[in-house]
Amino acid sequence: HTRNEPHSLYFNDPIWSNMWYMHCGDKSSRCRTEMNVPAAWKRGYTGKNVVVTILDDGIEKNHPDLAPNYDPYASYDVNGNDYDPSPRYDASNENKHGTRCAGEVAASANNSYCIVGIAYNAKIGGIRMLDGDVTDVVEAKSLGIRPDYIDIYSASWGPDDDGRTVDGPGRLAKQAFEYGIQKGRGGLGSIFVWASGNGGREGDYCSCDGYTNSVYTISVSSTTENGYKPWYLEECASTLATTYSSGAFYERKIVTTDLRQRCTDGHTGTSVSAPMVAGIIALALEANSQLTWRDVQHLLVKTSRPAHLKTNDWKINGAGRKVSHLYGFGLVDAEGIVVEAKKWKAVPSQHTCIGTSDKRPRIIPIEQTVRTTTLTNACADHYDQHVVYLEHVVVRLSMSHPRRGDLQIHLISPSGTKSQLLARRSLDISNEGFTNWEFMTVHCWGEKAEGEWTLEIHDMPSQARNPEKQGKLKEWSLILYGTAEHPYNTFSSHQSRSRMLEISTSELEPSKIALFHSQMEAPEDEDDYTAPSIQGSSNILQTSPCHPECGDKGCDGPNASQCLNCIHFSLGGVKTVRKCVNVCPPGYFGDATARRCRRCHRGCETCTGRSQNQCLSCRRGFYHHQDTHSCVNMCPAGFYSNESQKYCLKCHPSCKKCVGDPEKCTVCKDGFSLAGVRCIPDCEPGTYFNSALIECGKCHSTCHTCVGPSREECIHCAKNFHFHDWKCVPACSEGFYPEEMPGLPHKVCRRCEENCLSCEGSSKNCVKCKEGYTQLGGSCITNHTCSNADEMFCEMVKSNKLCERKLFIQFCCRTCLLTG
Amino acid sequence: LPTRALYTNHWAVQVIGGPPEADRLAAAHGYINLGQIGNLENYYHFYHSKTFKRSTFTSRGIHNFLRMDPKVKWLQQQEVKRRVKR
Repeated sequence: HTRNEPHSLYFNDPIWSNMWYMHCGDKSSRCRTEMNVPAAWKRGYTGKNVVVTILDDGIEKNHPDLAPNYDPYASYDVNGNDYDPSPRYDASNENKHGTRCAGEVAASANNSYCIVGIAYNAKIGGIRMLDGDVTDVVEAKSLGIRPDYIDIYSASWGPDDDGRTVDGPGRLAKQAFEYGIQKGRGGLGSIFVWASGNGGREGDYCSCDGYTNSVYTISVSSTTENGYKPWYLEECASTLATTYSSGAFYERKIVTTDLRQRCTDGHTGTSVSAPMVAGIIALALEANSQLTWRDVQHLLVKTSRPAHLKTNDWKINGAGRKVSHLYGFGLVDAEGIVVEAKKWKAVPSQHTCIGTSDKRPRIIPIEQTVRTTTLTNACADHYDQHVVYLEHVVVRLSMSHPRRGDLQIHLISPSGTKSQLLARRSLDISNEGFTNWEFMTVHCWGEKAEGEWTLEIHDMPSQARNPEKQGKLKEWSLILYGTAEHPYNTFSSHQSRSRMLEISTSELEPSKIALFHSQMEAPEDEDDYTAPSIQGSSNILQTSPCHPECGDKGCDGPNASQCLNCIHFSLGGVKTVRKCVNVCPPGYFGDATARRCRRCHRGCETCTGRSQNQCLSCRRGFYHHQDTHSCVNMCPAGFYSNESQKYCLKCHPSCKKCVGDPEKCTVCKDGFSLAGVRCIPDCEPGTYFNSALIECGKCHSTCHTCVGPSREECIHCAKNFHFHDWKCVPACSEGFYPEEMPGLPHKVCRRCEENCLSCEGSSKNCVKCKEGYTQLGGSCITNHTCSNADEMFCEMVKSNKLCERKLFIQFCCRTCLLTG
Repeated sequence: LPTRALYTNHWAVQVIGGPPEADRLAAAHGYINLGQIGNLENYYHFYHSKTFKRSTFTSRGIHNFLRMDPKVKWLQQQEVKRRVKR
């Protein structure tokens, strides 16, 4: 926590002492933790050269406390279409809101009038846009007034906080936001600060407000003087930070400039908080005018803190930051933010990773929770979309539901951080559901983006409902915003570690602040310390900051390669330039003891050590072997290469080689045989593979090998059995003879010749004919038909011994019969 | 009851062809071209004085033929949005 200066400041503005939120350091004060605005002033930051405008119902530009800082170039009347933003006066003073908000930001100091603004040297303007029909055109025009001149737009209004509205910026207003972010402030991005909703008592939830739910706006909530939850406060995951405001009937409200050149102590609600943060950001922009719109959000995340704000929903996210749905990252710290802003290095460019849309329709049964997950590598394969460290996370969702207020939606990040995207709203009886509504959370800020995200939707009816009418999730997608590298080093907000470069100079810059008011204009250098002098220069030093990665021994110059030692790791060797780095680049691992980046084994991208088996991920063209933790070009036997994840994954235990899937084998292990793409065990002779029981079963006794247990399932016959009619038989049946078959370990029963009962060795060698047939050579001839076709021809057949030929037997049956 | 939409006699029009084209279209269909909407290129603010200032129905009449003009890429009759001060 920041040191509190013992002696507080004094201003001649009469209501200064009633500004209780500026004196929380005093002992008598009930607000126990400071927003540290006076401490920032003491460092010289009062908002000089920063331009803030209030989008509201006008600004009393001639109010004595506003006139000194009023800026016509930061003002416009969109309702009246002219350059005079003065509010419309009526008996009810209905249009006081803008003037009250403006006073908080930049009411003049020491002018013996009313209060002191948080950025009391900033330029303040007003855009009158609420006092008439507010349309998309009116909003777009208001958000687009002079983005190159105005730095900060503060808005303390929004859609109705009636607990049943879902509304946000229209098409034109969205484009105006985007234009401001991309082109505003010369490309650094306009700063949009938005007051969170005031519908706490109606059970409203600020994720239904498209303005506070936008990544482009800084959504601010409030806490009471004692750090309690105000009665009006809405909860949601898009709230970034908090300031003091009103909120309990016995606790004090906020004092500020009022209509008709007056002063009020009755300014209330979250309307107070947006201008307060706008003022604090103005101080930061004075400290560092080159802050981008994301730098400002990072600074708020880094410097806001829970302090003594009372709620039981504080939790620590995956990056070690405390966050709550009520207060975001906590109470703002003006001194912390200017100190950090002073030495801030712009965060790396924003990457956006849009996940594929899940269009699988899901019914949401009553009283039950539907969980759907998505596994993401956070666009690792696109270098310009890859998100490693998160900022905002958005769930774009479409669903129908008979009673929208009964829904509760949560998002759980890979680190386990649970953001409540929607809570039940008992007044929301709409049956319109959500159409491409974008729920945003900042609770995962700083976490790693890659991994499994879970969306939980719970339907909890607040009263009886037709059970047939159920909610249906139609479509949802995850949008991750963040950076590919760490946005900054990880020191806590108040542990300033700038190491100073020591350069000789003629004299030390006057940095002492004598009397606060007159000398405070020159910003004081923060708590730096200087390294020992070098090369005999005089003791009088002019210092410039070393690179933030330099260790405590200081440096020879501003670059990371000029450090004398490193906070985290040194990279490079004797031959190359050695420099300090926050994290070791791909292909290296951080040796914590030696504080050095050491090279991983060949092929590894990230690793835990030098050896081949300490690789966590591989370079392009290599596969990560899950068992040996090594990187290989070719997956070894028994593994296959998973192309999407670049892993070597195990094949089925029976496979020697498989392709693309553990079950698609191409080569089986010993003792297995390939059956299609599957390896089935080679069962011992006499057994077969029972695929149902996945074991070897016994063949029938007649089988040597088989495909099943029955007699008809033999592949090869057992010894001394012959294969006949799909069975193995000890002997061939009549009319058949056993014949040797090449390649078979047993004989096969073959049919003898026609009319032959028994033959040997060949079907033509009949040894026993059927009844009524006579064996003639190896053939069987019917008895009554044994005659000669032609006597002379048959004599020739006999003389040429042609009776062995079946053809001649048939023509010369009697001659051949007689010749035996 | 869900709040009913409230339509005005103002339009936002996305025009192909820049300011001269916007002026031509406005004149041709009875509108007044109030100029580009902030920094949004090709978007113009049209106002029609001869239609209902406020209505719960979308506007009817020949001025709606503007929608069919090939130079008009997109067009939206402006609704009053309910906004509250916080």
